[in-house]
Amino acid sequence: VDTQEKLILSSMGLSSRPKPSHQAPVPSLLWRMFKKDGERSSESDGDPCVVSEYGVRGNIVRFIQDQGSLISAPAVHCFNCVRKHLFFNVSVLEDVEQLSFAQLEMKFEQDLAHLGRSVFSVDLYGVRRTALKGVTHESSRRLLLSQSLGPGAYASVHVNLTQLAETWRTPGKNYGVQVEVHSSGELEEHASVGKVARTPELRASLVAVSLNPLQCRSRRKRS
Amino acid sequence: AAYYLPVTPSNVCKPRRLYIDFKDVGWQDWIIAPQGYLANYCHGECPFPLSESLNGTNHAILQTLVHSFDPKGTPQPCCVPIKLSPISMLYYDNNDNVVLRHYEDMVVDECGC
Repeated sequence: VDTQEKLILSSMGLSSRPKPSHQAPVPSLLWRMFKKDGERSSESDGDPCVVSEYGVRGNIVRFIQDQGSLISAPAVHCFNCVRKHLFFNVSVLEDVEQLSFAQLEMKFEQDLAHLGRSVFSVDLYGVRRTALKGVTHESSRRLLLSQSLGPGAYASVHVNLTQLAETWRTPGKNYGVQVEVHSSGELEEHASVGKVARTPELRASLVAVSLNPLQCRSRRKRS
Repeated sequence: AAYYLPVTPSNVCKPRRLYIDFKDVGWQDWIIAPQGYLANYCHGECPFPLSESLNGTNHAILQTLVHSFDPKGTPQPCCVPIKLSPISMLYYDNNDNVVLRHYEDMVVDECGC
């Protein structure tokens, strides 16, 4: 039985039976896609090798959890801001898989309105090489995005990181990204940027769409 | 004629209903959805002469012919899946990531000899 189970788990890209330590919530988009897949297979319609939500080829969609942590070391350029290192273990993709799309999703699950009229800016840096602890050389990172978050709505930021994530697949090349959240306005009393990001309000995940060509037979008819 | 055994229609090769509940194989902790699915299986005989409805291969047609002459030396052809369809599964992987994956060949739609 163990051999049989290993065989089928292996075909599913799993080395062993997963034992989830905590049951992370399923993103609503994945639920919608799952339900749509069920309807599609019953109708024998559509191409199962295409993820239409992202307009790319693929048969696997992963929400890869962030395994990074807050950066506590102070930085001259980052007064009253919060820095976080984001790390996504893309080695979960098998070698045979072709990465079609990778998108970073950062959600500030706290209503920023209570922080008053202040406007926040989010800077995202790709880390190029390892730096010593507490030392941030500009040459060791590259700005990928700088975006303002207005007061009010629950904010989310989506960034296409397909090319960068592809480089992360090379062993020893995955240094992750750094996020800096700055306040560019006056905070109301008792509010601080730290409250935005120190607690679990900043949630990040990497949506990775990939294609395992060995496990996807397109049903498109030949012309 | 001594070896001829009439086969009733219910014994003929065809898909049979099989619902696989992931709980039965102990996978309920990591598979989020579906909790189970109708997988089906193929079962039944491939008797001589193979009718068109049994979707026999040329090889199977000849094997039934040989079997009819020499039942002890050559078995009847097997009843196997000839058309399968995929399902999608939502699950947690070994890193607690949520994964939606499309799997081929999970459901038996048609059987043949």
